[in-house]
Amino acid sequence: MNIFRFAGDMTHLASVLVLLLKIHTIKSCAGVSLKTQELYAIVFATRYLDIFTDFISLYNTFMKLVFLGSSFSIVWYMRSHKIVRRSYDKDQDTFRHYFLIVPCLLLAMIINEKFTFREVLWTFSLFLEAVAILPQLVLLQRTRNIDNLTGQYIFLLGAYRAFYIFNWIYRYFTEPHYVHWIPWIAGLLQTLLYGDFFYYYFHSWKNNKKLQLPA
Amino acid sequence: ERNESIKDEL
Repeated sequence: MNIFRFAGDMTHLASVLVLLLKIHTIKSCAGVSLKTQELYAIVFATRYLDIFTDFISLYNTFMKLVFLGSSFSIVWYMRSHKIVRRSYDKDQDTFRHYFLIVPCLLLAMIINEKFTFREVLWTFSLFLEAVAILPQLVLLQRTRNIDNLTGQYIFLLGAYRAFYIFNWIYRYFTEPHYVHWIPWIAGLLQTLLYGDFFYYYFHSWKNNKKLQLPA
Repeated sequence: ERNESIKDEL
């Protein structure tokens, strides 16, 4: 464990807690893309298949349970909670996320470190995570404005993977033959995808005005 | 072994 990875995990934890608290307290999911939340639930489900077979540490297992529990709770809230589901904007949240799942699965069948069931799904979860934010960013472009909590959620989500990149650099220089191109490239792509959002988020924060995304 | 080292990450 190093400071970059710990910061990344805490930032990631903060992002899901911000979203869960928002939905739980104000009983609204306005501006939140259910598609992105469903993609994240799939990411965690396919990433953490080893949760019951490979015990790494209490921290590792605890965090996996938190990420699985929070992502599935958010999906449940947005689909089934009688009050929250009313604020879900399904007419605007129309990104066909199956167009992301199938290519990521095919790519994971081709590009992986070893062709086993768990390794392919683990690789799939990396590719899917890299693009999972797309429905949310498309929804924001459509609805134009963004409330603070959703903005913070996306910012934290982008920041966590940026911290992980520093973690990978650190581990590359401190651990012999720690080389993993697949997560590195997927993680870099993912962070770049947040790039323009960060740009507008930073400028809105600097000018202390409401975050407006260009049409 | 080599490619398991990253599996300790979330």
